[in-house]
Amino acid sequence: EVPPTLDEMIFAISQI
Amino acid sequence: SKHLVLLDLLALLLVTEAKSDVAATMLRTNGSMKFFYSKNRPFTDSENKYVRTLFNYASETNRSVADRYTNLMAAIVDKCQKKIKSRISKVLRRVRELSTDRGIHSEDRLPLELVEKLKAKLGIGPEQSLKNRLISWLDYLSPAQRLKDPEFLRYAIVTAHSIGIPSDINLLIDQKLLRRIRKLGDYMGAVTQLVGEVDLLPPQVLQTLVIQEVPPPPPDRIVIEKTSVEIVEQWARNRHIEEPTETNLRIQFPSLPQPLSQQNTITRSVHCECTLITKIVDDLVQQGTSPLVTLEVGVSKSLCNLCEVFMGSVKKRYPNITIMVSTHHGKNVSGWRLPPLTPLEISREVEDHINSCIEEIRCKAT
Repeated sequence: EVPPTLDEMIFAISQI
Repeated sequence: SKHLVLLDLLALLLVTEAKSDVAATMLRTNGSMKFFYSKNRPFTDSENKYVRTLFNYASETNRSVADRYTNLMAAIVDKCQKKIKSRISKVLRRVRELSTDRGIHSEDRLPLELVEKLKAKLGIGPEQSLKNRLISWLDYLSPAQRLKDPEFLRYAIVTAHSIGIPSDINLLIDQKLLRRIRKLGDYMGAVTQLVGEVDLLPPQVLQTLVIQEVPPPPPDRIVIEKTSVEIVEQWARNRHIEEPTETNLRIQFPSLPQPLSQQNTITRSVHCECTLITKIVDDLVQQGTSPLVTLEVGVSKSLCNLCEVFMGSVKKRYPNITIMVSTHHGKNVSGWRLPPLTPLEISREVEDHINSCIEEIRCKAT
């Protein structure tokens, strides 16, 4: 499985 | 720190749209003076023209200071009116939150001498009450239809500025209200500072002044198809470590939004302070400058967490360059992007930080 992209991780952090 | 305050004020003048606190400014001196500015998106032609106009008005040293203030205020009120209106609204919102005396305390409890001093500073006659005068100013601000009138906006700024200047005024006005009044008055503060700074420049420096935008790449839009929960789960799965359950995550982070049925479209941009710092550092490195250099960056917004990390990494890589930025509130924002051609060790360090944030989230939830 591919790891989450940097954009996805930044998005997740911004929501949490 | 005084210089940084000035830069922050100048940055405010470049915010030409409400809700886009994105301008940043930079001054550099070494005999010549260069002024760089940037936003999270490229400036429009009309915005660039406006910046030139501001400097032209400020540097018309053959005109009186009062005339230069008037011309500058007219340009600012014209170009930044949405932001100015939003600052007036914030003053009024606080007024509405307060009781009938609108957060203005009675001057009776202050020493008479101080009251006289404040009245003189605010141009209030000895027979008038400070409290009543401040209340009537706030009432005058209220009717919404006046917001369309540029003369009203100018007056609101100029008065807010003079109210906010005396430090003793905090004995009379609700602190939160005073903060908002001062923010409105900052426009006038920026104008006086700008004219004052230009007047300090020797004429030969003024003639060779460089005023230049550093454009970032245009923002782009991306679609995030996963929820934050899925992203954290996938991150853990990929590392073969314990995945948090959705329930755990929601217990630990109650502010987590419920998954929406539609996808999230995110605007990605390079933040203005990162654009400016990258440009100046690149210039210095290309010139082979090795002595100690201090970069002061003025911003009209708070620094986000990732900009802070980025800056920390730049500082580490170039220890002879000191970077000073005044505000930081540690917000995490989506759509943050590294400047193009960021050196690998800096991008790695930012990525490591992002990974450690996800790991922290995962740990808390598991």
